[in-house]
Amino acid sequence: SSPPDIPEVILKLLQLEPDEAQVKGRIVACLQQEQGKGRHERLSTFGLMCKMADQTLFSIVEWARSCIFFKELEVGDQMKLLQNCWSELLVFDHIYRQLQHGKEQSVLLVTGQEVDMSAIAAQAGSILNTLVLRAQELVLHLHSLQVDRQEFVCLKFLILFSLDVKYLENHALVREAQEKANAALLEYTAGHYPHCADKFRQLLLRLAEVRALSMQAEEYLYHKHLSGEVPCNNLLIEMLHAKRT
Amino acid sequence: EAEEPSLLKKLLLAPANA
Repeated sequence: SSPPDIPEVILKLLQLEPDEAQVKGRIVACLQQEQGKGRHERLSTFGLMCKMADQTLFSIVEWARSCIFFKELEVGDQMKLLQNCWSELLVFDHIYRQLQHGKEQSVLLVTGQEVDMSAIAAQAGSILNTLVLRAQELVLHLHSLQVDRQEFVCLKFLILFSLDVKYLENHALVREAQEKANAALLEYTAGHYPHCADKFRQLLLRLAEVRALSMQAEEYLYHKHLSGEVPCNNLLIEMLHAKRT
Repeated sequence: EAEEPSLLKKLLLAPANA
């Protein structure tokens, strides 16, 4: 029998995925420019990681702008959706990269660099180290669920179109987007993984864990920001403040 | 006090190929 179809929504989202090599090249160039500055201006390792996250956020905003439904929203609604989920999208992007990387003892960065977990344990503080380990646990759990690219793009879309967002002008469109993506994910998992009866629900439970982890990551970043360790005047800082103002 | 121009808003309003 022919393989089950891939729902139209997922096919469209697959086409909208950014070119990873292009994103990587842009971020590497940006960080090298940073490192080319005079010694007194040079960022710390943590500062560079923040810069990397900031640049990854730019590509996330570009991806969102190209997204079905999202591009029909007014800029006010677009901002509310992104301010709500930016840290989840960063965490989910990191987790999916580790899924593809497939090594438990090291972390693959968006720049293509590989960092040993032992180096993170030695250099990062206990909070950051705990966050990285929690992310690794989530990677293992998603690996055991055999999450594929089709499900990844659909889950990412569901993170963007969260119904938690209040005061939207066009709530109806956001609800429609959510319902279409949920239906597509249910249809896809049931059709392609009939032996994993509960996969759809399991995947949504993982999204809740991504949300919880991203909240902790935001708290950590805000604490580092208050101690002056996060470079300012960038998208990362603006998003960090957005929920607090 | 003039609000800081939002970088996110600028990005969202920029022309697609910017």
